[in-house]
Amino acid sequence: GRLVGLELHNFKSYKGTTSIGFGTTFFTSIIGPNGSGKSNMMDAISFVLGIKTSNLRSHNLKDLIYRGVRNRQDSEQQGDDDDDDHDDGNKKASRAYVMCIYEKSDGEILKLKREITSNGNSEYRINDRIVSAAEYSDILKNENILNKTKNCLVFQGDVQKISAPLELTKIIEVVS
Amino acid sequence: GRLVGLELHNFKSYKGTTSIGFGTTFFTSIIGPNGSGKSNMMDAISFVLGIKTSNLRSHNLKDLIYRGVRNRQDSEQQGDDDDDDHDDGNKKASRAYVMCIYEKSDGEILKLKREITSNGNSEYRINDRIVSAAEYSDILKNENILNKTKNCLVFQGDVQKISAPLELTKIIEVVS
Amino acid sequence: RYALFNQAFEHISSHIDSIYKELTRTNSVISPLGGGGSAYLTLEDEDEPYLAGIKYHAMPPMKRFRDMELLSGGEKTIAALALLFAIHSFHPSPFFVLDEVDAALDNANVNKLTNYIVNNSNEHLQFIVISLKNSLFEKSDALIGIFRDQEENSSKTVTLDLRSYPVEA
Amino acid sequence: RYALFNQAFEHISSHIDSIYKELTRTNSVISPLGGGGSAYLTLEDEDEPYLAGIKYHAMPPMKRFRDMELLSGGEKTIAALALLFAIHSFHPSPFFVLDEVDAALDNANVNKLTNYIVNNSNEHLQFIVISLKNSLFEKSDALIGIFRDQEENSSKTVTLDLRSYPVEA
Ligand SMILES: Nc1ncnc2c1ncn2[C@@H]1O[C@H](COP(=O)(O)OP(=O)(O)OP(=O)(O)O)[C@@H](O)[C@H]1O
Ligand SMILES: Nc1ncnc2c1ncn2[C@@H]1O[C@H](COP(=O)(O)OP(=O)(O)OP(=O)(O)O)[C@@H](O)[C@H]1O
Ligand SMILES: [Mg+2]
Ligand SMILES: [Mg+2]
Repeated sequence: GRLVGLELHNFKSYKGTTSIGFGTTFFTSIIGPNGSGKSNMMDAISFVLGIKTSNLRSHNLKDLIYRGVRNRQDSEQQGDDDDDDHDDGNKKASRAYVMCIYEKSDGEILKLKREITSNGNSEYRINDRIVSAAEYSDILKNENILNKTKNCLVFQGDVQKISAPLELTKIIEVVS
Repeated sequence: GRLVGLELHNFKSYKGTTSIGFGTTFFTSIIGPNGSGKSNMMDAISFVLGIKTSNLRSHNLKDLIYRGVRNRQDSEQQGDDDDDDHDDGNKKASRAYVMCIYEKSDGEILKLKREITSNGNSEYRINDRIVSAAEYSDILKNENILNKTKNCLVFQGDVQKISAPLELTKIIEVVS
Repeated sequence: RYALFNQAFEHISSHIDSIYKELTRTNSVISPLGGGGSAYLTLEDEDEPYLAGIKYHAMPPMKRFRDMELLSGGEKTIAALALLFAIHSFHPSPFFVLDEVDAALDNANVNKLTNYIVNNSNEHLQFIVISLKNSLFEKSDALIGIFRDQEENSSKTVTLDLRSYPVEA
Repeated sequence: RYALFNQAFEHISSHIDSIYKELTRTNSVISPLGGGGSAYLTLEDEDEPYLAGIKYHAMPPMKRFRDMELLSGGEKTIAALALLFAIHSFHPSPFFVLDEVDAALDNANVNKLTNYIVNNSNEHLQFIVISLKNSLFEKSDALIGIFRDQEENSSKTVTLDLRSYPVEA
């Protein structure tokens, strides 16, 4: 199968709705300056594949929701936000999701969507039908995408960790 | 003060005697391909400044001595070393040292030398006079070179570790 | 359990060397070792391998050490990538996402990695690579450019299909 | 003990912001924030600070977060370097040796780091930097080139003083 496209909504540094398409490419590069949002895009892919949040530089799901302007943490910050102040009570987005369009090798299209609800939980949908985390994982497992072991995802700074003897655990995962 | 020059003898990947000079430069870059020996050069500087071996990617001092050809570990390796075989009993260098020439701000020149003896211990000399590890450390401390805390050495892959809250320990070191 | 584990281990073990060679080949006419380095896996516990560690040994071309700890930053990265690709070859996932895995690589090694990706990406294996290195991303089929829109305080994307700009010979 | 610790802490604390600004300045005419980001230190335990952690907060230019964990790879590197240089300013050692600290930096940030080193290296502070990035090492006073002599199975060095090749305007 192949990843055909991705849609992000209020995910990390991506305000509003962002769509990207992979078309028929085999090798795509994501480029841009430091801090622009490249790793956040990878976080979006990892997120929609069901990976645990602890891998995403965030402690809980709510950190993944786009945060635009000053919030409680920044309350001591003064300055140039005065215009927004009146609208800002709700400036933190309330919901966020990532959806990926995946084409199986038999041609069937799967729309996999993972949303963060207002109470900070994950909600999974496959082709608009709500499913359990387990069913979502299974559908991915059939495509050889294992979200327990990051077998196809190498996060920034992690590449050399594969060669530690605990990569043994990875191999077991892959088999089981 | 300033680092004027460095002399390596059978240290890590540097066989024989290697000398480099810093002249009157303020900003020197060490360049070369992967695996050529750049980090080993930094290891030489750290070594001569008295840093603990655990920071040098080696478990004991003997690993720092230049190893040229097949040794016990490689005994299963066959192939192109047949010519050396007869001379190889002694191919592993027996002693290694790093010496640095340091000019203090008052103009006095210090030759600091740290050698690995055949029984795997460190031997320290200042201007050819044997000294204890403590005295060597003190002379360096007077120059604000603290080998307990790597305050002036950033090893490959380590730069982001400074911002962890345990950098607190560093600050204490610096003061005490 | 032993059977499953061993099936995976044997497969990965048998592929690691050729993949490592592909990533370290030098095409050098002066060197008989132009074929690359060598790599292999060993089990710490033969009877219940899933309970103990697996040791990975990689020897870069024209070097004689196999201790991973003594390898340089770039050499470790290439060795780790070979292992990653070898593990992947058993029940392969349809894509890879790699974030700045080339950070420690010199130009020569970036080229070897780039060639590996170009030669191994196809309709069954899609590579999505985040990189700051021109010589790598110039060879991809498409670029997704990420930039920060300061006014909107948001990341934005722009996509460019490089296949419509064939490299002139 | 408190006095010693506090003396160091106060000094470092008072320098971190200006150093971070120097490393993040954008010289941008469009932005009133062209002056760079901001950074500060806080103590977890005010009475016995040496027993607890010290939290470091850095906010890149035009960004609003101060949580170090959410910063990108390049942003964390710049912030960490600023902290390193601030710590160093208290009882400064005569030299710095940096091994590939620029691995995660894009071209703009490599330039900022390069300018910082060029502007701050002098007879009282010598910088010895290992780097794979041309734009950084081109600006140094001298180059020590390391290469591997395959026949000798050894690393070798060659030194080049760049100051005898002034850049033409
Ligand atoms: N929930 C969020 N809301 C808004 N912005 C966020 C959120 N989480 C992270 N960010 C911002 O995203 C930025 C980091 O983006 P990212 O890590 O993707 O950068 P990058 O392009 O990978 O950079 P580098 O090349 O340095 O690795 C940070 O500046 C951070 O402030
Ligand atoms: N005691 C030793 N004797 C001989 N060679 C050694 C010894 N210790 C390490 N080496 C060799 O030194 C090489 C590593 O050198 P080093 O780490 O300095 O490379 P580097 O130039 O920093 O590369 P990179 O750019 O990838 O970080 C390894 O290939 C290793 O085999
Ligand atoms: Mg990143
Ligand atoms: Mg190195």
